[in-house]
Amino acid sequence: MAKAISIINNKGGTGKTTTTLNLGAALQKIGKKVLLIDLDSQCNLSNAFNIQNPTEHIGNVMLSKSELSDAIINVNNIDIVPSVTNLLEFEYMINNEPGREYLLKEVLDKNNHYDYVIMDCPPSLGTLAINSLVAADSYIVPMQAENFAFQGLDRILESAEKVQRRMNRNLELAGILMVKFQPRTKFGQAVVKNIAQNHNLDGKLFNGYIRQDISLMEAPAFGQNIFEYAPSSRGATDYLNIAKELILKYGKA
Amino acid sequence: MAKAISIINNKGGTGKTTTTLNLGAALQKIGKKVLLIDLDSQCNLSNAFNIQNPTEHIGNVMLSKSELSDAIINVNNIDIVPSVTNLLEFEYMINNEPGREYLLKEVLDKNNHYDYVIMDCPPSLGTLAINSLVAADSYIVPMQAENFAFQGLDRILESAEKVQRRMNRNLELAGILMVKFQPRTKFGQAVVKNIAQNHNLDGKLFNGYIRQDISLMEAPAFGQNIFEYAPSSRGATDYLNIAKELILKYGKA
Ligand SMILES: Nc1ncnc2c1ncn2[C@@H]1O[C@H](COP(=O)(O)OP(=O)(O)OP(=O)(O)O)[C@@H](O)[C@H]1O
Ligand SMILES: Nc1ncnc2c1ncn2[C@@H]1O[C@H](COP(=O)(O)OP(=O)(O)OP(=O)(O)O)[C@@H](O)[C@H]1O
Ligand SMILES: [Mg+2]
Ligand SMILES: [Mg+2]
Repeated sequence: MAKAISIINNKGGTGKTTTTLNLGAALQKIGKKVLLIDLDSQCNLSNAFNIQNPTEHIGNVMLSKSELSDAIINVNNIDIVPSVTNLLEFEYMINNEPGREYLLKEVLDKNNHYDYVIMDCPPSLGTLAINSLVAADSYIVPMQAENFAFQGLDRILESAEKVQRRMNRNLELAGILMVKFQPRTKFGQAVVKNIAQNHNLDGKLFNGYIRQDISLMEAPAFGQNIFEYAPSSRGATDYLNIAKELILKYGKA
Repeated sequence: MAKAISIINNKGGTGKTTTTLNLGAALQKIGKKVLLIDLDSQCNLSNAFNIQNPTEHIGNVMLSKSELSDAIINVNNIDIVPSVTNLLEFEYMINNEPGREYLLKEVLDKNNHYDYVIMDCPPSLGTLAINSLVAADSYIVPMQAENFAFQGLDRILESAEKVQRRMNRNLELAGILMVKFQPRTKFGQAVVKNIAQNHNLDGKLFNGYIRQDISLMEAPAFGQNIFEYAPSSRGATDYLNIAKELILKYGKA
């Protein structure tokens, strides 16, 4: 029974793709069967697997023009459904479908043999992001310590709460994940203080966080995840810790 | 006669908002009359001016439910048309308008008393970004030295070329602007090498670039631009240089 997890944040550059890639790789390292889904027309996740211009992709899968199984590519024991650079054209058609928020859920409900399905959202709260929340059991919000990050978080939690109330009763927040975290900087410390004082956030943050680590940026340039590229790096250690924390939360799956 | 400039990059976190804010402030410092437009439902630019929940905003202006002049807020000698957190709902209505890519152009064509109108795009190549390209005289692509940044750039240049060919003959690239640039890092050097070897990029980059500078991140937390917050910082120097370079290119306006 797959645990479907949406990696979501409409703020750009907060480590969604880096998290999808390396959390997925960490879970696979621990022995879980993992499927990754690239929901972003930028295709950063697909490119990290050296996939360019695939004939089958998430766009035509969601519109039932292709089967999920036909779109899946296996790279180093991880399955991925890639995106495509003209995904916006498919998004437009998806928007005009009756029940347009349920298309991804319909696809995933038929495909149950993974332990974890992880969905990389684009920097938006539009149709594709909402589809991932409707299809998900839980969602992770990767966040950088920067201005207005917490105001942005409020909007994401609001959208997720609407989805949970109207379309997906099971949806829950798996956790907020601080990324590129530098505890000794002014912003880092302001964030730690903000979280300690904000009781709405109690229990919502992962215990672990992902530190700033250039290896996380370098790995995809070689078509690798952090465990292949730099297995003893901070990035590898940090993502493995998050994977373990996640499994403790949901681990019966 | 206003020079309208679109600040565009569908990749997240590449300094679009930081550039709109501080390039705008630099031009104003040099004596130009500047209007900023926030096209992003995240409202990072509006928040940098301490504007939250405005009754008039770019969404209802583009749908002709409000006049541009009613939506303009003046803060420290810079005019800004703010965005609103539910801009996606307006975007949906904009998408259903006949001639939907021309709505922003129509608005700006009636309002000619600025030297520069600078438009902050969301991380997308959707309707709002395309509206800004149709309305613009030129566009700037702020880019970070990171994986696949140049592939992403190709897509932006393609979209801009389609807009130029079909909807806006005057559109030109003002320049590619490297931001958060660290010349001594592996990625920084790879970028410099890539640019030197890639003849398609000849003459397309700004001579100047924006260095990594934490002051650029801190300033909006205080509702300030870099010239108010840290006038002798690298960020201030770098953005002023870009403003001067821009004026030399277009300076007759
Ligand atoms: N912990 C980290 N340390 C150093 N660099 C990082 C870290 N996490 C991510 N990065 C880098 O930051 C940039 C943005 O990360 P990423 O692409 O994962 O964010 P994103 O949220 O997916 O962006 P987008 O909103 O465009 O989809 C990338 O260049 C990435 O390599
Ligand atoms: N030169 C710089 N030095 C240091 N930090 C910077 C610099 N430029 C931008 N930043 C920081 O990087 C983050 C992303 O910048 P910004 O919000 O301007 O990008 P953006 O392209 O507008 O993002 P989005 O795609 O979400 O709209 C912000 O926290 C910002 O303060
Ligand atoms: Mg991404
Ligand atoms: Mg922005």
